[in-house]
Amino acid sequence: GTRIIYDRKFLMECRNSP
Amino acid sequence: HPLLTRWALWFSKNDRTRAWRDNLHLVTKFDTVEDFWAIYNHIKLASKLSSGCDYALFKDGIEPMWEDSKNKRGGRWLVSLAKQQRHMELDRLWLETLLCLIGESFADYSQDVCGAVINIRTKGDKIAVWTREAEEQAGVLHIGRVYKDRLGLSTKTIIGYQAHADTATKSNSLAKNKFVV
Repeated sequence: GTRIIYDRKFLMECRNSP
Repeated sequence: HPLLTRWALWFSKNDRTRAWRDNLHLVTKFDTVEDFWAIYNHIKLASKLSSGCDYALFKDGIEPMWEDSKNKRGGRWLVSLAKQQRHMELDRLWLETLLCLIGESFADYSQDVCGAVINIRTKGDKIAVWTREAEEQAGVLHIGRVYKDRLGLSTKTIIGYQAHADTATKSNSLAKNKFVV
């Protein structure tokens, strides 16, 4: 299946999103 | 946002009156980016833990100990920190380690990663990334190079990889490095 990879920038942006 | 892997967060607090295994507690498991942050934002920062405590983040199904069948042939990239780094850098380095794991930052070699451990100790804190197979040189070296880069360690800083089989038979400080980057 599709590999789900998140880069550092995306992970950090998720920290503060509601 | 689903993660590729389900992860388990463990906590242990050194209590010499009990067996090491009895001090190890599963905190929770998660498999989304949102749940990771919910947990991370809820628990104590590593720098606020008392001496003797550990956090470990491992893939679901792998226990954070050498004896686990997925760990026993493996080893760890070990970052030993000076005492003053707890104040300055410890939390940043541990968060970066966690992001490397949940973000599957080691390309195809991410499948060789078992987990990561942080030890809070008076004599100096330690962070390590554990991999599955110490003899898989290409994968171990790739993981070590990417990890060192992600931590922002200078080229002058050397980190070593030790096979658990060597660490288990010697005190940590004496276990020889199988690889360095």
